[in-house]
Amino acid sequence: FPTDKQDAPTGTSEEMAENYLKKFYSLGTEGGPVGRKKNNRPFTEKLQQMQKFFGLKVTGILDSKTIEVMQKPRCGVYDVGQ
Amino acid sequence: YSTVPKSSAWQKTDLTYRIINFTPDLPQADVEAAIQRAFKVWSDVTPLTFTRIYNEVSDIEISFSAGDHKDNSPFDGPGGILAHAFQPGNGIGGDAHFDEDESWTKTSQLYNLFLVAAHEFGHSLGLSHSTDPGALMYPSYSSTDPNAFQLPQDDINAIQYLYGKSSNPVQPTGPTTPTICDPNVVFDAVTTLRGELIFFLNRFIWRKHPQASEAELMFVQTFWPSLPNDIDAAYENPITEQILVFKGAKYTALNGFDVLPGYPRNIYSLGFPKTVKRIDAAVHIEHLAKTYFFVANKYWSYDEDKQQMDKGFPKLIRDDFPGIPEKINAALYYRGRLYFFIGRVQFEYNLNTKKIVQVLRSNSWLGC
Repeated sequence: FPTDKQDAPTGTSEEMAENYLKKFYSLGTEGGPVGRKKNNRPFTEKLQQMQKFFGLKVTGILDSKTIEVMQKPRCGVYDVGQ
Repeated sequence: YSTVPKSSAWQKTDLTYRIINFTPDLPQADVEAAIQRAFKVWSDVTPLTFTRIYNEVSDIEISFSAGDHKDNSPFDGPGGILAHAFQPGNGIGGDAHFDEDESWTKTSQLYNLFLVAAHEFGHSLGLSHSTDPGALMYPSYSSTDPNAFQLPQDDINAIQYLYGKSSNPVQPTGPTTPTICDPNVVFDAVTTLRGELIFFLNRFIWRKHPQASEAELMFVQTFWPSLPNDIDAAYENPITEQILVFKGAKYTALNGFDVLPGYPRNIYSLGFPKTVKRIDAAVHIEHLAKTYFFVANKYWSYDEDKQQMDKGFPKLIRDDFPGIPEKINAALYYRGRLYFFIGRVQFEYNLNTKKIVQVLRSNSWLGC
């Protein structure tokens, strides 16, 4: 019976997560100029958006549960409207 | 659920589709049947009709291809992205593409073409991904029993928002996804599993680790692809490390993820008379090495060491478990206490004093 993965996220996981967020959460692909924003961290914001969508704990941190969801086979259509 | 604006949905109800090519994973007739059934999922609940055409461009063009297939969204080899589809529109709009690098099946094995096609055609019709983990439009592939598939209510609501209801006098309804805090939850069965607790509920299980604050919801078939939905009873024998799962007059033995070979078997091989057609609840009492089976207002005691029913059974539940109502939905023995789940409540019972300790809501275990 599976136990939760305890491994800390590796560089590969971060790369994978970035690609995932680019594909399904438009990370870094919003059109047009973006205004300056205090603490603007698009990766964290998109990660939080993804965690909220999947009913995960919204931390903005790439934890094992989030990685597990990202690795599940899925449909290639965006989760959020473009 | 989430959809495109109504103005971006198809403005007609008679849609056409064409199968451009076939996967070699399945016989052509099986692909055609899967596609047809996937469209029927949506036509059953709306006024939409789907007609297959062959020699001209259709509204929904269906194809199998691997890697880059010239739509600016290349596939990624086995696993990962399984398929994608475009929202309603001219040209590529409505089209559905399936990754040929996947293994397509017509069974519970990965990946069932009907289940994926039904999801993709949802996009073809204007549905976006749903956040409901039980919905067909949830973005991750869910291992559910394809033969028992029923369109969930979330998806019915979504498609009917865009296209209205079918003209059928009996409006179809679909299953909803349970939530941790639902006070009306009625479990089908409850068992321990190597220190964890498993609550069976229709097509789902709640999996609760004693150290986790919340239970995790997943489909039954995510762990055991060949198990049916709506099971009747389950218990763990910690000595054999087997879980026995009962449905109707059959039972199956599980060892962790694996369904043991030689199952399902007949419950009559355990010593039940032919008059017993199904078991309401089962519970293993470890220190007694006995398993109690509850059927209507009676119960049987099975000796796990002797592998036979104890003599003198069945007995009336009310005689040996005073205060416990008949028709038990599920039972659990956990940390020295026996729990009877009856409807929305559970009775915590002390076997030694033969007294009810407390009455709780059934969902008290889930971490609401």
